[in-house]
Amino acid sequence: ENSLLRQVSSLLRRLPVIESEKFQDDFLMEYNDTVLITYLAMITNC
Amino acid sequence: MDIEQKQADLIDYFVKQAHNHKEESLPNVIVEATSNSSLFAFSEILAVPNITQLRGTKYSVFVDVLQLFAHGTWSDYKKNVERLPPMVPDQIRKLKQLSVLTFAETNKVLPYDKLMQELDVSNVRELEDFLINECMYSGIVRGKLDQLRRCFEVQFAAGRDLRPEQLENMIRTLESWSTSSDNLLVSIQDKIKWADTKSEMNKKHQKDVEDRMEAAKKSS
Amino acid sequence: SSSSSPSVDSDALYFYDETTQTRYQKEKPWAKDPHYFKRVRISALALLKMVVHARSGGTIEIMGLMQGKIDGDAIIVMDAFALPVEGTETRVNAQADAYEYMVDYSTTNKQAGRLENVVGWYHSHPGYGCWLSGIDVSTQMLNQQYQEPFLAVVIDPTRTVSAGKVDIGAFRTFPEGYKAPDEHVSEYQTIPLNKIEDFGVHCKQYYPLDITYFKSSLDCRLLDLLWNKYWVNTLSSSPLVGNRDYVAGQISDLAEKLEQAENQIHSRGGGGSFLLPGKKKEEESQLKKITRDSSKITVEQVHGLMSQVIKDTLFNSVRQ
Repeated sequence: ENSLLRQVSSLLRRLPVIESEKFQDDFLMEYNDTVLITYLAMITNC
Repeated sequence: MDIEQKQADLIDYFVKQAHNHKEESLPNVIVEATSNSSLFAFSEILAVPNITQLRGTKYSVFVDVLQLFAHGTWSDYKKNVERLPPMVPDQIRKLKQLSVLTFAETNKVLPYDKLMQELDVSNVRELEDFLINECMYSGIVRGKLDQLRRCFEVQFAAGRDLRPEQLENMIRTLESWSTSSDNLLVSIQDKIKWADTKSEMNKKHQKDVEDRMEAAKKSS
Repeated sequence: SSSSSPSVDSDALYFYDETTQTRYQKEKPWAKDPHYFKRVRISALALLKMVVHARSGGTIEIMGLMQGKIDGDAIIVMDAFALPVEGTETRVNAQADAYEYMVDYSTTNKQAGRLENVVGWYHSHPGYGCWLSGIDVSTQMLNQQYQEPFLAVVIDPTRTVSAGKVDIGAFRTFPEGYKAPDEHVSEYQTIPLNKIEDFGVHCKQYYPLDITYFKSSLDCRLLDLLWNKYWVNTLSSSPLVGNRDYVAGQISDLAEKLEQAENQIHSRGGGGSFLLPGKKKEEESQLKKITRDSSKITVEQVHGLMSQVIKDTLFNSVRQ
């Protein structure tokens, strides 16, 4: 079914959705911040 | 999906037209289909037996035109301009729109310079007008025009007709996506089990400590 | 009947019986028992409207009224409407600005065939939890004096986003001078340091009601359709990104509370053996609250990060 194939093709071409250095930097910074908060919470618990 | 819904009726109409017309009037059907402002898919029309039978006849160039609109770009037309029949302005605009879709297949960021070169546009203003009026407003692409970096960031592009060799790549990509999704689900399940186990261990440990505290209080 | 489906029961709730309501107004069972109302049932529509209104206010407190009816010991909230006032925490009786609007709205409602009366008011506490401040308590006491039956609802739109579920509380105040026999056990919530005094002074002057929700069969269908339309927005949003200011405020508040607890310990000479048993317990429970708050902040952040990591794995790890 050509219509479905075109839609699938369009969908697959969107992947990966975000691929940029800036996003990676922001994402990893968010990751680090959350891990830091977890670490601080563990210390507070102790 | 919106594009497919919009052009489904048009595809049906032109397929019926191709079925019902004789060999002599099929070129007109092809020109009408390739000039239509809302039609961007031509595989169904190409597959009609009346159209495929045009190959080898004096009208076979029109099949080539239809093939060009299904898979080709404006550059491909320029390379074969002597062989192919002249195009009306609507066809030229349509082919340029389809070319943008082809470029968006391989790159998400399309530099203005490349687009101007490929689409034979002389200045940025004309290019932006074309991208906004002909591509974005017709719904075949969605994206952002970055004038500072002189590029067009494509967020969505409608799918063009597929060539047979593209199918295998698509299947492999889908399989890869399915595998990574399955792996993700398995790892989520594992993490849930781990969290439950840890929670149970924690509760048990807490209870042990409280029991020992009670025992120590009683003995002292 | 016991065999009826939940949606049929919910649909029956929407029927307004004038006779029953008039009987309640005549008998006034709430006048004899300050704890008479124990439950609140809020319709999906009213909840949605209140939360959307609260969220639209951002960091500014908003206010509105609720319409509904009585059913035994439950107040049923059928609908809600916004009032054109804001900053309800900064002045006594902010409602006064909207009296004319309230009267016009109620009159027009009755003309349009909406028979329910106003049964309460709601307002928002952006970022500082669901409880009644001194001003809220005096407003509600006034309402309960002249407009019974009346309910106070508080919504925290910021914590709603952060926690992923609606942060809402329903309260009724006790009459002036009344002392509640048992201290009610309410769910623990973090109170910022700058509000803790206001919270503590008045917390015994009101009690919370249990909140449940209901929706009609039509609401079910409409909400399903809305979900289909808005799931993309839901999937793309992230509480990590959207609630940064709130989280920063929470961590800052936590730091201040830790410092306060530490100062209290130091001011007593530091030695645990010199502390009176009662005081030691008080500080232990303060530290316990701090650790609970820190765990709560962390859990919310980890939830936010988990969703980001999952989305990244799902949508960014595949290439053509």
